Amino acid sequence: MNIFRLAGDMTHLFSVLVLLLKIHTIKSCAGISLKTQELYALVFATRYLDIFTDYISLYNTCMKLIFLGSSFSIVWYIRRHKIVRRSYDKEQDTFRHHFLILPCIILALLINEKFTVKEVMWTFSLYLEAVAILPQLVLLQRTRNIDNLTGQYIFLLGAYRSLYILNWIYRYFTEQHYVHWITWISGLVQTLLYADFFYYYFHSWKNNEKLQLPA
Amino acid sequence: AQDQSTKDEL
Repeated sequence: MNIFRLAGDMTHLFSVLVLLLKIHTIKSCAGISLKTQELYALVFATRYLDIFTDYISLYNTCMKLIFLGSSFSIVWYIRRHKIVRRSYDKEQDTFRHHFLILPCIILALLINEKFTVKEVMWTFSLYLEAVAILPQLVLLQRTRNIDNLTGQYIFLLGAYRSLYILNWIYRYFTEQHYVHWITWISGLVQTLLYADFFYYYFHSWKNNEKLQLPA
Repeated sequence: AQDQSTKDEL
C-alpha cells in the first residue's frame, strides 16, 4: 500500500458516499445517470468475485464490501425508492449502455492476462469501469445543469483514477516485475475521459461561476 | 507473488 493508492481509495470511497448522501438526504437523484450506476454495480460484481476466496487484507475486504453495498444500494434507490425514482430523468438518460457491455466482454475475451473465468471477468470489469462514466457525462451534456454535488461526485471519481495512475507509476519503480499493461491502459483511458470535465470543472471553480458544459 | 499483481488493488 502506498499513499497514492490509499488516497485513491479514499477519494473513491468519498465519491460514492457523497452520492449516497445526496440521494438519501434530499431524496432526489436529479442529474444522476442510473445507467452509469448500474455499470458500476456490474464492475464491482465482476471484479470482486474473489472476495470470499482470496483474502488479501481486512482493509481490502472491507472496502470491497462497501463498494458493493453502496453501488447496489444506489441502483436500488433510483430504481425502487418511491420518492427518489420520481426524480430519475428516464427520457434524458438514454445512453445505450448495453453497447458498452458487449465490446468490453469481447475485448476481455481477446485481451487478458490469463484465460480463466475469474481473470476474464476481472479484465471485463477493468474495461467496463473505463467507460462506465459515459452515460453520466452524456446526461450532463444534455441536462446542462450540474448541481454541485453531482459535479463533486464526478470530480472525485476522476481524481481517484488519476491517483491510481500515480500509484502504478510508484509501484513500477519500487516493485520489480510490476508490469500490467491492461490495468494501466484501461486506467489511463478512463482518466482521459474525465479530462474535459476536469477542464470545465476547474474553470467554473476558478471563475466562481456555475459549471456549464458546452453543448 | 500476490503483491506483484494488481489483484491486491480495489
